[in-house]
Amino acid sequence: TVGAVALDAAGHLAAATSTGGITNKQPGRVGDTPIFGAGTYADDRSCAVSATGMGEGFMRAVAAHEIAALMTYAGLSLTEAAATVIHERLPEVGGDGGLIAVDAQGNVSLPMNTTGMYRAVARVGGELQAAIH
Amino acid sequence: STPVLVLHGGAGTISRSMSPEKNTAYRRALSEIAAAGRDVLAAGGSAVDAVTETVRLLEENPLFNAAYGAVLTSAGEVELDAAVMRGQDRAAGAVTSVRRLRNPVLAARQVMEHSHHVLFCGAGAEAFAAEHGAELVDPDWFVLPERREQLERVRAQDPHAFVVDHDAAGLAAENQEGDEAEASLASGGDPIEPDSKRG
Repeated sequence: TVGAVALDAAGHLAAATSTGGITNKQPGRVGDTPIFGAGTYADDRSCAVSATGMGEGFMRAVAAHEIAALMTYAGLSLTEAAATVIHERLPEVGGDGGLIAVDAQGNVSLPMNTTGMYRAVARVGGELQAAIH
Repeated sequence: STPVLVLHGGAGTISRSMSPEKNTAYRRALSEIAAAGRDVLAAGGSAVDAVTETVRLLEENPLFNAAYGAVLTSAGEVELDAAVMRGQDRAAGAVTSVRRLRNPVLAARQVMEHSHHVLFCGAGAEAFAAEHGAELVDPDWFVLPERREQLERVRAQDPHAFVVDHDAAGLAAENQEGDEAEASLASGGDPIEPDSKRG
């Protein structure tokens, strides 16, 4: 799975995700990538999220929207909300994986509960970081 | 706020046998694609433009599991899903279970911009996208030999377990415990175990 989230100069957010699914999956099985609120979500009032992982868990946790809801209704920061979903909500439903997220202030969060993840962050006029964690 | 772009290329179990060459290849791809997405923002492009172009480039890179070089189903075929969402008005578009769209993320954006609906699947998604100019390719165009080998390796260990399909990390762990050399061979030097990639 691949994905991207962005904040533009006008202060707007967006998210995109694309995937081939999982090796040896049953034909017709669909994961969280095209399910809005699960693996992909964007709302200027909170954050943009793209997830990668065991899709069924992200769907059961409605993971991406859960982050937005925690920010909107519980007042959590992006970092707090994303960490809560990845390290608390997702394990409750047997899910694993990671996500990338950005909020309207340009804060980014990239939590995961697997041992590895490919990621990169690039700010306009700033540093570009690419990493294999 | 300063415009910013973040990307991911999948998650899974970190490999014990990452080769320097594969490490370099992945890092270069991540950097180059992130720079391309940032360039869109720097030129005044919208967040939707930036994420669409970033994901399109990731789809075109066989190191990652999306579109060209995607993993295979138990039937040995590709099935691709993609989605785009715009935060300003929560417009959204997605395609799922498509097999002939070269860049599913572009089709997802077409759904968002040219349809009253949110999600199209299968042949209907392909027909809709083609009507709006999407490039169609033969399904075999996406398939690489190493992905067929990856599928056969997983099926050889458990040909019918749906759960194991999702929990390939378990297979990788068993490999490592039982035969380190075999695990190294299976990873092919990738930074993250190919059989454990989550999505």
